[in-house]
Amino acid sequence: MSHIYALANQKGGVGKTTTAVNLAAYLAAKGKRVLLIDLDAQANATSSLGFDKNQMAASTYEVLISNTPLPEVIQLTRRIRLDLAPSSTQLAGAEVELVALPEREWRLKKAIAAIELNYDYILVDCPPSLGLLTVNALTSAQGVLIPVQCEYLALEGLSQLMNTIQLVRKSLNPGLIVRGLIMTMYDGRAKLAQQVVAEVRSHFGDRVFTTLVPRSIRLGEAPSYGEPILSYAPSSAGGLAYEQLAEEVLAGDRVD
Amino acid sequence: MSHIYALANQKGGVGKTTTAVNLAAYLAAKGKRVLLIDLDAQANATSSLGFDKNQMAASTYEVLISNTPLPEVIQLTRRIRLDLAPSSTQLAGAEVELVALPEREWRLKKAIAAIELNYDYILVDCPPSLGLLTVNALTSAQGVLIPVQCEYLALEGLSQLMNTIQLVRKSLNPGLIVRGLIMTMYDGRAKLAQQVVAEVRSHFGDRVFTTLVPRSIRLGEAPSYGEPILSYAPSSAGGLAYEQLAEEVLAGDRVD
Ligand SMILES: Nc1ncnc2c1ncn2[C@@H]1O[C@H](COP(=O)(O)OP(=O)(O)OP(=O)(O)O)[C@@H](O)[C@H]1O
Ligand SMILES: Nc1ncnc2c1ncn2[C@@H]1O[C@H](COP(=O)(O)OP(=O)(O)OP(=O)(O)O)[C@@H](O)[C@H]1O
Ligand SMILES: [Mg+2]
Ligand SMILES: [Mg+2]
Repeated sequence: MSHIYALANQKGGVGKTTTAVNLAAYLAAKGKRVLLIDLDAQANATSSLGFDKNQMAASTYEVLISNTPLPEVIQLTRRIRLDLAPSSTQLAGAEVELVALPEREWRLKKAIAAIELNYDYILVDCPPSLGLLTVNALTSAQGVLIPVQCEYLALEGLSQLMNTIQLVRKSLNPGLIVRGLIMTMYDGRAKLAQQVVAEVRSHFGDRVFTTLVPRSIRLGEAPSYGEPILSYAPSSAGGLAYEQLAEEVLAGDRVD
Repeated sequence: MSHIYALANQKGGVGKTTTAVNLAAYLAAKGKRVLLIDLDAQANATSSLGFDKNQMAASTYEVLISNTPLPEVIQLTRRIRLDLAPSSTQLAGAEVELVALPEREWRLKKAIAAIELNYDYILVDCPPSLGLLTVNALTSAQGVLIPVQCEYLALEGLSQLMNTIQLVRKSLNPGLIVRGLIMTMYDGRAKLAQQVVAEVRSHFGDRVFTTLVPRSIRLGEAPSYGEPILSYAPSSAGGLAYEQLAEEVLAGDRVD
């Protein structure tokens, strides 16, 4: 039974891609078969693993718009047990194109259903919006992983995101849960960051992962080498945090 | 003749709202009549100026969808000469709703045309996407102000943004220019940040503002007090940078 998680938060720049890529890499390193699906036209997850979005013969765009089977777009990465369904710039037009298509919210779910048994984990990196691409991800996922930047403005959007998850649960995916909130870019010296963590913890309780991902320059550098932090700087603060997060996710999933 | 600028970049979390709010505040402090239009459903610009997005009787949603005149939604702020056209959460549905409406790309331009003479500057804060809301902003603007975070992943999206600007210029707004790129969250100690600045400058030349906005915790704190940096921490590194940026924008506009 594979675990399917969407990395979603309409607030931009909170660490969705960084979390998706690095969590996927550590889960694969710990023996799990992992598929990372890039559902963002920016294709940051694709380039973070060393691929050029402009060179992709086929991408998640074709999967959503022309029902191309996922195996036809999936790429093997340099990391064993970690596969990628890359994005492309065409995906920028997909939101508008999807509006007119039948079963527009179910297209990703159908594509994943065909290959689900091949993977222990499927992570979907979402764009910073609550449009049809994110709705497709929420409809096909069992749980939502929510990166929350330790900043005031990042707090504001959480209620909107919760409303959207609630709507998807009611009309499209009754089993959808919040798998957990991940506090990112934590700077322990900043009082604001401490307040944001306290506020999120008081609101969401134990749905907030214990792991606090610190602000770490190495995490920003790794994508420029097309490498996850695991192979770029595993003993950096960012590397250790994402390894710990992977262990927390695995521990929680074992219990289920 | 008022200057109409869109703050646009589909990459999330690069400082669009922070730049829109603080540039608007300094331009107003220097004697200009300024309107800030919040076109993002997250309503971060709205809350950064002390308003509650859930309490707004009318917002840019009504302006776009039901042709409500802008003066009916404009709020006076605590800063003299600085007005706000607030957003609301309803805007999240606007992208899909706009698809079916006539003149869907021109609706903001028409609304601005009616009140343009009342302001010296109109700044439009865009969401992190290249959908119909951003297209409306690009169609109504004379120029685009592009905040660029000093991170590797922020570089990746610039060519896509330039393509979109080119498309809008060809089919919707022939006079649209790139007014300038603003480097944000600059950390001088990080080699990566220096490399990103050098790369952007070599690519865009003097379209890159000289002002480098440093990473400054005060800029993240100010929105939690509903204040621009000008009234929260004017002598902070962030405050001084945005004041300098306002002077640079004014100097460049005088020349035109
Ligand atoms: N813990 C961290 N420490 C330092 N830099 C980080 C950290 N996490 C992410 N970054 C950097 O911050 C920027 C934003 O992160 P990322 O792109 O992962 O966010 P996102 O939510 O996926 O953004 P978008 O909304 O555009 O999809 C990136 O340049 C990334 O390299
Ligand atoms: N120079 C800076 N130094 C420190 N923090 C900053 C700086 N500029 C912006 N921030 C903080 O970084 C976060 C992202 O900035 P902001 O929300 O302005 O970006 P944005 O591009 O508008 O994001 P979105 O794509 O979600 O609309 C915010 O929490 C903001 O307070
Ligand atoms: Mg991303
Ligand atoms: Mg913003």
